[in-house]
Amino acid sequence: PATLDLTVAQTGPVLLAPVCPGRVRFFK
Amino acid sequence: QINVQRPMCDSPEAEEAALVAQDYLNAQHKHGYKYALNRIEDIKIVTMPDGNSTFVLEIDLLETDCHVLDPTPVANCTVRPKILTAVEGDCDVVLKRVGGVLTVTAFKCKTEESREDICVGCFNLLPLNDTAALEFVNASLITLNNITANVSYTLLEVGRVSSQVVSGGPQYSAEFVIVEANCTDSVCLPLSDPLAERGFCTALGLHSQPTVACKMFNILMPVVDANNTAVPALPPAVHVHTGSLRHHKLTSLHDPYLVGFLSAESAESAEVVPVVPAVVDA
Repeated sequence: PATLDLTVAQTGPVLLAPVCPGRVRFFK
Repeated sequence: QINVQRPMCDSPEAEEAALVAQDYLNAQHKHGYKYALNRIEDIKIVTMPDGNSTFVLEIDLLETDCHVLDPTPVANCTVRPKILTAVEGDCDVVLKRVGGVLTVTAFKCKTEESREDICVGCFNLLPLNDTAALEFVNASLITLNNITANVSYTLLEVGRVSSQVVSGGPQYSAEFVIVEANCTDSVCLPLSDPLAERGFCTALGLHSQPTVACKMFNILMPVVDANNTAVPALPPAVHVHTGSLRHHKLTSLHDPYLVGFLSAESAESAEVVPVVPAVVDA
């Protein structure tokens, strides 16, 4: 059976925002 | 058929749930200070086939300088900086969204105070049952009653007391809540009238020389000093603190039907105030 290549060329750095925890509003 | 989502902690739905939780937790209190949302630690949304959702939220809150009786919205309150011994509340909260409306159905909180920023010469938080500090509060109340005409106040609650070592001896800083009172001879009883005037006072000074300022919930009274003639001592009707509590803590509430959603941290739960009987939305 034929396979589907889902690889996508990466052209730049991947910046993933952290999902959790969220932003600190006052201080840590 | 059950859909579980983990949205970003800064997503609109997470922020919405966290603010509902913040307001709900503040509304539980009759003593102490309002808490402000500092960070959303984690969120999980479980959506049932009927479309109703359960939000399981973990949030970090910080104590503000607004007493719970103060009508100021928490958004306008100032979070206490670390140097003044910040008090932090970590809460697990369960909310349900039914028909688009979010309501809190269970929560569990633990409260901690910052210890890392304590410094020599700074104000250090004292236990709320510290004898010398309570004498200072009482002296502050006498000072206040000496300058108020036709009305007397008694103590409703001590919010914070702290001391600082200065050259003249320990200097105290205190925050307390007063209520209008009916005084005969040396005994003052709080007025039971719900319209009785209440206020939040701050006092600063050496042991017997307090400077007091009170905010009568939107009415700022003038600053006074201790040069007035002393009136008979007033018995402190202080909100009772047991054990070694150093500050007012967030209430812990537990809904046994939703226990599975709340993380099991029995050792930490021992730090919270004894559980208030749960009054959970139907």
